[in-house]
Amino acid sequence: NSIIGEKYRWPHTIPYVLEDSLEMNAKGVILNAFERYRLKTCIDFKPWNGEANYISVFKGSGCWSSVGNQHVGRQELSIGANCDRIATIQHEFLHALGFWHEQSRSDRDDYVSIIWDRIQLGREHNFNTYDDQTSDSLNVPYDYTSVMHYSKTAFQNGTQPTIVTKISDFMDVIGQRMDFSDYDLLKLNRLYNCSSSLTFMDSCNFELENVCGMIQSSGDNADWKRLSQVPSGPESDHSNMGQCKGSGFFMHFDSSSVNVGDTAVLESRMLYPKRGFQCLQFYLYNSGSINDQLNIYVREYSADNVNGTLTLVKEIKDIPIGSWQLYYVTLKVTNKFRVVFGGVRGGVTSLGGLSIDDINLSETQCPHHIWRIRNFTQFIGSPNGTLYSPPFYSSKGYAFQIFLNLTHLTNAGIYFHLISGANDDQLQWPCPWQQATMTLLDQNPDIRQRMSNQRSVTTDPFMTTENGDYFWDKPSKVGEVAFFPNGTEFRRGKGYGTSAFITHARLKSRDFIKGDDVYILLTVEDISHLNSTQLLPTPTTPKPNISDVCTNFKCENDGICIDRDGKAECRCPSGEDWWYMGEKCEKRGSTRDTIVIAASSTAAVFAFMLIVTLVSVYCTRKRYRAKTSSNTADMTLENRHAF
Amino acid sequence: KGQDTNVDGGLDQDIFDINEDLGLDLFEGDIKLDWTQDR
Repeated sequence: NSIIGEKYRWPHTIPYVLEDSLEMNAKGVILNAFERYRLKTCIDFKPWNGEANYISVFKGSGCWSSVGNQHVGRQELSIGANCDRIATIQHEFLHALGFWHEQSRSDRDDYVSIIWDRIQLGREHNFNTYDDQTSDSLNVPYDYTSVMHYSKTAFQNGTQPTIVTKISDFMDVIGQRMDFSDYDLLKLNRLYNCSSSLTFMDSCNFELENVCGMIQSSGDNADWKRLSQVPSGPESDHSNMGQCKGSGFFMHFDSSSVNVGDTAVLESRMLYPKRGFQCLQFYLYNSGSINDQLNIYVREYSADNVNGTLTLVKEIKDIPIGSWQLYYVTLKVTNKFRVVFGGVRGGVTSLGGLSIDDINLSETQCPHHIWRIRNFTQFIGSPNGTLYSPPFYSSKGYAFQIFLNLTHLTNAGIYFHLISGANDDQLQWPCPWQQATMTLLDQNPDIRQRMSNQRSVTTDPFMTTENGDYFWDKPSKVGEVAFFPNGTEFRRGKGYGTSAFITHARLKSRDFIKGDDVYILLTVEDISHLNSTQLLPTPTTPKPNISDVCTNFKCENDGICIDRDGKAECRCPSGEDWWYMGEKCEKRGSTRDTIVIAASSTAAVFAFMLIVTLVSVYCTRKRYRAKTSSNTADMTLENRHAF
Repeated sequence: KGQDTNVDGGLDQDIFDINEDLGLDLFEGDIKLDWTQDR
């Protein structure tokens, strides 16, 4: 629920500074959190360039923020130790954007019970509710799934929950720190009047007959058909996995009914890029032959070629038979374009064909690698639940592996390992500032509704182990011998990650497991550039910034200097019956002073009026007497003259 | 295995736990109020 008052709103593009004090990993995670805002809301972020107000993210003590735009110039947001989780950063930025916690809304008691005697003494005030004159729930229902909700253990004095949900199924849902909930997004988008986002382009699960405006090409040999099942497979779509009778559609190219080399081409509607790079993702099912393939093209339009230029981006071959498989394809398009899916019949006998479903297109970076874990449920809580990913290479050439530990009774752990690789002799050691981002994919058909669970770790070249080795040194030097399933020997460095990646309860929720498949998305990127200080505005910036204006203007008595139309101005502190005032908050006032002043003023006015009255009476009487005396004298003279 | 290093000491600490361990007593656990809101 949001703070009431337009003055608390930020512009849609928020200026920010990442201060030097931040940990390297935190800097990378903050930038990833910004990407989530750009995908799902109309909020964007840009490096501060002298704007009057900006958010300064620094490593303070703890994780905290103010609520709303405070118009104080540099507004602090702390991402301290252990706060470098993407959803924690999303949470703090939601505060900065003007949101309070979910359970403080006025109708809270209809949905959760607060167990007051389980709350630490003196912390009860953290469970206050605020009426609808203070906060606005924006006409959105109470949200157990909000990233802004307390967890059930918040401020507990023992081990029992302090918050009990009225619907028991939500007990382990409250306090999720994965991603925005649907209602978080609805509220944020309502508060900021968002109608679109910067990076989302399209999502299609083929449930509607218009197939999202996709068109059949005329220059091919066959068409893609919208179906809900195919005898040779798939038995159901991927969106619903057959759970909804009468719905659940996908597009199918029947390669068994065409000749070798024949194609079926399906083109998306026209799309208009803003950033110049895109990530296409979709699920693909092969029931034809292992030789069937799917070609991904873009048809890009320009002033020179109004019919569009068709460019092959990727050939997808060796598509596994008999299951839905996720694919990512990176595009780099700057003009308006269409995405083109071209199914091709291979040279071997086909019994079915290719099917596609749950397409998403966004102007974001694709993950570098995908680790698909099949038949996943059997590993949860099992002694066999120690899983190593296949080896992967980062863009810089470092070889790595992921370890997923599912053996614990309640939590799943995840760890990043450097391993010996082919490029080791050409690489820098200890490995400097490579950030590994590990994401458990929520396989919701719509990318905007996914609440994927993500953690990042960064290789610090100065980090050492207990025996004095560099933690991220060459695995062939500091690692231990290990073997791939095919028997090949290699060396594996120590793992770095968390044993509390996600609880098993949450792992089983949403669409993390779909068709008994789980996907771990992996990106390892060089973030060395974040080690340097963010470029700040130069002194030639036309508008003076807050620090310039306030540098030589100090407010007294804890007053806060702000930039108001380029002039320094003090905001003075006050209490219930006292305040500071004056240009620099140098004068103190209080209610008592006011009473004294009012009483004194009244007395003074009364005295003054009394004096005026007395003087007036005195003068009037004196004048009257004089006049009376004068008149008597005249009369006497007149009488003398008459007689 | 046993040689993996936990970035968070193996503790699944929420925002409020982190701040509490640091002895912070912020409004609702993680909100810094300015003086006008405090008032």
